[in-house]
Formats: sequence, structure tokens, C-alpha cells
Amino acid sequence: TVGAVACDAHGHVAAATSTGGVTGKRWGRIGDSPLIGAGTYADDRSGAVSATGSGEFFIRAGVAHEICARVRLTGEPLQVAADAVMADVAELGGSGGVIVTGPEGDAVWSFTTLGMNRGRVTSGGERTVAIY
Amino acid sequence: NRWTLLVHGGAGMMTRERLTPEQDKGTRAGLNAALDAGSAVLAAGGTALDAVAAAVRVLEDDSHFNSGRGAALTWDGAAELDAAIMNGRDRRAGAVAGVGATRNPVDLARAVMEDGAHVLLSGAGADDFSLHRGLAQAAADWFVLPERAAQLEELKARGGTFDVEMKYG
Repeated sequence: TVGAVACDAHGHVAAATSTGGVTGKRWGRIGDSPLIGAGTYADDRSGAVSATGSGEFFIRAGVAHEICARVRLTGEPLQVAADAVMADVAELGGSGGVIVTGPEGDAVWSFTTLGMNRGRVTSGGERTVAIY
Repeated sequence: NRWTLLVHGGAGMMTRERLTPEQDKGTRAGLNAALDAGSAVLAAGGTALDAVAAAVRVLEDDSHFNSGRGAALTWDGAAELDAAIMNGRDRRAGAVAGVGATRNPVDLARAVMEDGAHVLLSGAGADDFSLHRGLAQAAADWFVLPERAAQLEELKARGGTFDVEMKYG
């Protein structure tokens, strides 16, 4: 699974996710990536989220929308919301990661697996690429 | 007027012991190429929507990642691809599931969003919509790579049903 989230110079956010799913999937199995609110969500009032991991658990936890709703309704920082929802996924038995940004241009990730292929770049010149 | 772009290329069992130096190098190069493509849009004053589409398109074409070219394969050895895109400005969204002939599924998801009638299209109908919208098509051998076929055979040989531990991404 791959994904991207962005906040542009006008404070608008967007998210995109794309995947082949899991090796050996059968019976038309679909994971969280194409489900708006599970693997992908964007709302200028809160943030943009793209997820990767054990899709069935991300669907059940409504991960992408849940992170945005926590921020919108409680004013929680993006990192706190992302970590809390990833902990909820773990409680269900799943694992994976999210990348998140918001209308202020925050750059946030949270993951509960051994590694996540990830990168971020900002207009301020920060650039990070990491795997482990 | 600050802008920000983040990308991911999957999460799972990556450790320094498991990844070969080539995989590590290729993964980092792919992530950097995606950051280059998306940040070029943002630095030119472009939209977040165009930036995420540009970044994901690069990753879909890179065989180091489980999407598009080099996607994980179904039990029958096919590539069944899913993608979604969403604009925070107006909460318009487009998504496709189980498609197999559009070179960049993220572009098909965007076409669904721009068309506006639906949010989620799936399977042969979504492939048909792609043809109607004139999107770039790709044959199965663009998506299906030998190393992914080998992973599928290894999983079957181990008696696995499907990659529940996400060992293969």
C-alpha cells in the first residue's frame, strides 16, 4: 500500500491511497484503502489521513475518519489523535500506520509495526525519508 | 503559506535484517521520487489534491511498493487494485476497488471523484468507466512481477491462505 497527504499553501488538505491488497487474497477481498473514512479521508476542518496495515481492523475502527473527528470535535492535536486511534486498532488486534497532515501544515505519522516506509517534506526545507 | 507533503509506502515487518541493501536503497529512492513529484506541485502554488495524486502515481509505477506495478497478487495470481482520493476543501472523494487494467488506479479514483455521480466503483464496471474516460491502460504483465508470483507460491507452499501477517507488504 502507498499513500500521500498534503496541505497546500492555501491551507487546503487532501489524501490519496493505492494498494494491491494482501498476497493470496481471495473472494473479492477489499481492505481499508478504497473505503473513504477507513483508509483515506480529508477534511479542511481537521486533517488528511492515509493508512496502511491490516485492512480489516482499519475498517472496523474507521481509522481515517476517527482521527479527523477527534481533532474536529475535541481540538485534540493530530499526533495525539493518530496515536490514540492506532492504539484502538491494536486493541482490536490489528497493526499498521498512518500519515496525517492538517490545515496548519503539521507533519505527523504513527505506526505500530516494526517499520513503515515513509517520507515528509515541508516548504520550510525539512525533508525526512525513513523505513524502520 | 506553508505547505507540507507526507508519503508512505506501506507498513509491516521491515527490519534491517529482513530488507536487502537493494530493497532499502530502492525503497528510499522511491519515497524521495514521490516527495519530489508532490512537492514540485506545492512549491509552484498547486493544490494539495494534485500533489497527492502526483506522489501516489510515482509510487504506483515503482515496483518496490505494493500498488500498481509490483502489487501483491491474488490467490489466482492476478493484480486486483484499490485506490482512493479525497479533497479536504469540499470533501469530494473518489475510489475504486478490484480494478485491473488502469495503469494508475489513483487517476481512476480521481476520475470517479471528478465525474461526481458516485464515490466508489468496483471491478469490471470500474475498468469500463476507465475506458470511457480514456485513462491510460496497462496489460497484466505491467502489474504482475515474477518476485510477487514467487511470494504467492511461497505462501501457498507454506499452506497459507492469505498473507494475514502482511509478511509480503
